[in-house]
Amino acid sequence: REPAVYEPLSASMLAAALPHEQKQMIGERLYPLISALHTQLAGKITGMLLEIDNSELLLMLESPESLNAKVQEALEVLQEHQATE
Amino acid sequence: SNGSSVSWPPEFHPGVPWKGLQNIDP
Repeated sequence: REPAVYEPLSASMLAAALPHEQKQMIGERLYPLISALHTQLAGKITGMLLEIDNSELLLMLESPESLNAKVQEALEVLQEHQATE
Repeated sequence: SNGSSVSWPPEFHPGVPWKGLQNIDP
């Protein structure tokens, strides 16, 4: 099964979409990147990161360093959350 | 608590409509 290939996301593409479509478009691009780092938790981490502003998410898609930093933050929050469950 | 039913965070699945944002104002 071949992964879907998406063209890079631009601010104008996003602006033309509805809010929930915007998150979907970002999520579809974010997920494979996160999945490469944390296969098992990719769905949850992507879900967490989608709560961030779209403008910041766009920057993260273009900057592996920013993305890695946010993924690390999300992981820590997730572990903390799971520890309190 | 058995930790098997953690409702947060909402999980994103590729190709599945994202439902994690129920609090977006129209």
